[in-house]
Amino acid sequence: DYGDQLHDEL
Amino acid sequence: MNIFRLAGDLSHLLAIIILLLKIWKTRSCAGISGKSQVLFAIVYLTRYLDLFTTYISLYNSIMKIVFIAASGATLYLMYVKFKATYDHNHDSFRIEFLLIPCVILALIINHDFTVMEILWTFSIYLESVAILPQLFLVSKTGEAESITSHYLFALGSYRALYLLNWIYRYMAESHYDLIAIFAGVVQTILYCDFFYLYITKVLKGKKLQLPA
Repeated sequence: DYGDQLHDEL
Repeated sequence: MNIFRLAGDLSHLLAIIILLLKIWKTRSCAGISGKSQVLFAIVYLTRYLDLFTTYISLYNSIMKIVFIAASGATLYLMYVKFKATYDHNHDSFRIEFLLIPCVILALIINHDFTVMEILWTFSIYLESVAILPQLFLVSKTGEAESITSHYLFALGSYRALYLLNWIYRYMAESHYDLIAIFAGVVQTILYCDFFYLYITKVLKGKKLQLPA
């Protein structure tokens, strides 16, 4: 699910 | 990483450098909204906390440090070193009207109800409206120095390029983040009016004058 959404953008 | 995102990040970096140079060279922050710069500092601090917890790439870490440092330097120049040139009267946008709704929205619409994720979401929402005090200041003074309009053009282009990056990532990697996309669209729309003025006036060597 979105929980482990990794924000790899600045 | 793709060309759109790299171009967006470089455009963002360029905007921050243009602003720092403008204030440092002219030794004045006339025409610049300190409130927008405060909001940008909050955006970076709440979004880049993962600098110490998640390592993504050297590029990612370096850029985060540069953005936070440049933002702090800008605030120092505006509120300490060249404080006398800060235009208090015209920089009167009530930023609490931006901060509070962004906090509430981040608590309601987010990907995950954790501290880091709420802060990231708040940062994304805040960034989309952080330029409003600056656009408000330009509308009140009715004009902007050309260097300030170059700063705004670079800053507006950065998120517009990110929109292309998100289209590319959806098509190439089936990756998308509706919160970032929605906020990015709002952010870019806020610049449209300015983009029109910039392209029709500033690029023709005229001064950026808003219709009174």
